[in-house]
Amino acid sequence: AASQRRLEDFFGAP
Amino acid sequence: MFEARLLQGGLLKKVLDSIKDIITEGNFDCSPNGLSLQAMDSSHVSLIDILLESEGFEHYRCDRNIPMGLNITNLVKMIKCAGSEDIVTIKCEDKPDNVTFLFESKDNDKISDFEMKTMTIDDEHLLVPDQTYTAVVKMPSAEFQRLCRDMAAIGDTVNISVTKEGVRFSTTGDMGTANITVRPNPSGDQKEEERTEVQITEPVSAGFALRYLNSFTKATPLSPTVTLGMVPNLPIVVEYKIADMGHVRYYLAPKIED
Repeated sequence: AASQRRLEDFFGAP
Repeated sequence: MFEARLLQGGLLKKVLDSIKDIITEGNFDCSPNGLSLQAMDSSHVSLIDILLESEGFEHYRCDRNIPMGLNITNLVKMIKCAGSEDIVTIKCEDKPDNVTFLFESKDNDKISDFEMKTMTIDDEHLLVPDQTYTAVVKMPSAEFQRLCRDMAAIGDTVNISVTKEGVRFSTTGDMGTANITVRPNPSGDQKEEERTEVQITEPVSAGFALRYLNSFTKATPLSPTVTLGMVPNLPIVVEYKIADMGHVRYYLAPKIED
């Protein structure tokens, strides 16, 4: 099954 | 100090309705450009990005950047006390312990002021890159709301596939499956806000949790249209433009096969 990713996996800290 | 006067106070109620199911607190950043908010839900799966530009206010003064940390549940309670036609003024000092909300009735026969305590909130800002979306879908916001609600009745996850033929929403649950395809119709007789438009450079497909998408559709009263932006293996953006004012945008991380 597909698992839910978190936003930090894609967007970094400013 | 910060002072902003909004003629259409009802707009604030709509903006708060669009975020209150997702976040419980947030830093409203007051800057000379406008009032903005970036906040993630507690599980860091979705992110809200709001911009209310200074030009959209009848009066706007902001001498320096001020983070205004507010409890959203309490803010909703206070803003509910304003009439939907009221003019709302938001005021605070440079390092505010309190924020003042002033509500004036349209006929100027009733004036109320409410003071709310601010709170210190740890910033969890993320850098959302300015990206070119592989697929952009613009459709009536009410249609998208209906579609997300219908999909959620069947399954928990929706697969959104965009090709130049249209957008296909698919879900599977215990009772069965559902597929809804929305086709672009830009050459019809519809008004602009009733059209579905698809712009793609390559087909994109990804799965997203319907629970979040359904929460995003609480922004439907803000705009007659919604825009979905997708890039393979990146969060989807769901944008509601607020006329002459800015936007409410939501980012949602995809579900990816392990």
